[in-house]
Amino acid sequence: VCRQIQLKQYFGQE
Amino acid sequence: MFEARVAQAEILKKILDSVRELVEQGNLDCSGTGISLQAMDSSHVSLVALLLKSEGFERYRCDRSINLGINMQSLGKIVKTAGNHDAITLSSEDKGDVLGLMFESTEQDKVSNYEIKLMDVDAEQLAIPVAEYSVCVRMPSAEFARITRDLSTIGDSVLISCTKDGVQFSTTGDTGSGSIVLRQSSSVDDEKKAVVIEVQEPISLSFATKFLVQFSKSAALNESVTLNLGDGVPLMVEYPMKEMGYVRFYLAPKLSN
Repeated sequence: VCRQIQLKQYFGQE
Repeated sequence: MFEARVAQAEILKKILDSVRELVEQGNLDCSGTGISLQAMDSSHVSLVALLLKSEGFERYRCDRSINLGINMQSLGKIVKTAGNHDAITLSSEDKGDVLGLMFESTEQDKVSNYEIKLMDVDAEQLAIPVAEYSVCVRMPSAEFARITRDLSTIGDSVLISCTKDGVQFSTTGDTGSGSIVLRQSSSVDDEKKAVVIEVQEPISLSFATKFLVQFSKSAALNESVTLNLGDGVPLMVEYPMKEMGYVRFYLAPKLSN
């Protein structure tokens, strides 16, 4: 079973 | 005052076609160096980063940086009405509330003017760090489109595994499974048709098929596409556009629990 990761976990907010 | 003229509408049509299904609305950031757009899909899993450099335009002027909030569907529909060889001029006043579009036919015998209302787009800007990728695969963009489309009939995740020997795309679904391996081209006359695999570290990562299919629809932008993969960073799929800039797609992986 795979869990979709969101981009926010990699890219910080500007 | 902002004004940017492209010699041929075709390139703008292709760019808008490649992003408008993924991105409903976005801010076109216009500055002296060019136009950029960064927008996530509604599920915040993928991101489009578009760069159109000022030198890629036939004429470019941007007195002060402005953000043009645009509905991409509306822009796409209007640009689609231009002839492929028409010149397009985009313009906006410093505190204007519209984006102007002027299409001029090659014979200069037809001029069309449109305006799109600007909107407030409350888009989160993410800081994209420069990533060290373990693997870079360059392949024909038509092949990437074919592979993602073929595997999308089977499963909703694609595992991309890459070693020096080749890159494997595989999927599993309720009805069965499938896998496709591409090997590095040994000798190719046409560089655009080559598969080139650069591997620092072998890697295997899973991604949602539907986003890969969406990205691969940008094949019209370039005959080649590069897939950049690294541990702990999103996949980056890049379609370069010669002197104009690039369209990049970022996609967060699916991780096993």
